[in-house]
Amino acid sequence: CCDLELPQPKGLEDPQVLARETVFSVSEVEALYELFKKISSAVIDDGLINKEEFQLALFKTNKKESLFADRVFDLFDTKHNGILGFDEFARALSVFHPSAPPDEKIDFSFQLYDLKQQGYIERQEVKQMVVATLAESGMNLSDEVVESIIDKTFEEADTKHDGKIDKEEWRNLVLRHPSLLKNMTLQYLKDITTTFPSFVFHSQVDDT
Amino acid sequence: KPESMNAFALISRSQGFNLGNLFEK
Repeated sequence: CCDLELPQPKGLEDPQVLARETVFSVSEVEALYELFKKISSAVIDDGLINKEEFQLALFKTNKKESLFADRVFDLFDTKHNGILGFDEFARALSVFHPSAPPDEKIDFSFQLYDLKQQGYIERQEVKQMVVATLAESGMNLSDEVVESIIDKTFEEADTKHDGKIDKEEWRNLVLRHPSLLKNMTLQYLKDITTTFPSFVFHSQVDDT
Repeated sequence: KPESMNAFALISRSQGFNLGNLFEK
């Protein structure tokens, strides 16, 4: 007479919609959901990824503090409620797909580096990120060296010479140095269905 | 290697950007 199953966490309600609006196929959305379930059940099994679970998945420890992990999480969290639903997770990861349009990658990376979300990247933010990177990777460079790296970067990137890098300048910089966008592409996403084959057991569609 | 002197090349190597780890079993 009745459905005795426990209520399912909100999640994969309509894989077709996500498949239409991202670069993923329906099967890939379903496989990605398997990854999402794994990450979102690590601390609290509520079908949502909190910051601790995100850090745990990234670093295999929740003890590590990372400016960039925080920044990435905040950008994924488009609803700004401190947790990631599958929808947010899939849409954000879509940008990292090898076949995602380069313009999306350029925009996303600009937002990542625009720490204060002012529409440009200022010198102080670049310094903060360089210092954080060095600290996170245990590297030690003198302040003088850090300053000279930033000088050189601005010399090249800040073509309008106003002490900040706007989106247009960022775009020109990465077009000259495509490797700066390397961290915006995850080859794993190409093979997501083979990495998480268990999706076929929960699939809502016939694979034709 | 001109890029080795670019701050963003350095920043993009940060572990916090290595989202590939999300896929590690």
